[in-house]
Amino acid sequence: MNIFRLAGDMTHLMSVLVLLLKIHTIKSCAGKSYPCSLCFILLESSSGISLKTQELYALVFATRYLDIFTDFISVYNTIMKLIFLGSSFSIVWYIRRHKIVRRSYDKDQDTFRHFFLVLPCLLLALIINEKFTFKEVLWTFSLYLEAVAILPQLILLQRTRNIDNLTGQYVFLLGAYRALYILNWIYRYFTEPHYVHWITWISGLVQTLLYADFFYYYFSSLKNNVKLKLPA
Amino acid sequence: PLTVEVHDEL
Repeated sequence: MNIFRLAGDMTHLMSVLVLLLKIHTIKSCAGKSYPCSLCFILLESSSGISLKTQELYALVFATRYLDIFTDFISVYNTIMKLIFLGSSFSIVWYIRRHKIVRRSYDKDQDTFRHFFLVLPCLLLALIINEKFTFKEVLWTFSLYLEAVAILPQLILLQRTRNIDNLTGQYVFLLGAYRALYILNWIYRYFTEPHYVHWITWISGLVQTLLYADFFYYYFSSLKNNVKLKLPA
Repeated sequence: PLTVEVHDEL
């Protein structure tokens, strides 16, 4: 474990917590007897969260953590896997099933056909992998899928008029975690002999590059202290 | 040696 990877995992954890906080806000807000102004805005405008991206991430964790009960790495590793699995599936459940949260989900805008991402990633994983075993192919699939999983969310953000802070921070933290992982891979490459994982590195690089334009607009909105807005 | 590749990253 190195500082880059720990920072990456904590950033990833933060992104999940921000999303859970946002869902909690929507839930508690609608529970009020009087519609406060914030609640009104929250409930009227869409949450800006893409269910498609959440479903893709649940699939990423489900296929990546198949070894959670067979290969014990560390208590930290197991706990983090359980957190990511539990949070991703519960977020999908909230947006799909929860009587209040689902109202803030705008399915007419979240139209990305994410099935078109799953199949190519699966085919690619069958062709390019480190070892042709069930677990290894699904693990490679999870890497390819995670690289593109943010696309529905980024496209939804382009369509969302006013991106609220929590959603913007969620996407930023999600992009930042993989950027920190790239530093972790560089560090491990120079400190651990035989540590070479081209598939992981290239997928992680592609994933981070997909956030490039979001990062640009995110930082300029911070610098100019204006609302985050992605060009359509 | 047949090293079973264990992925130690999340």
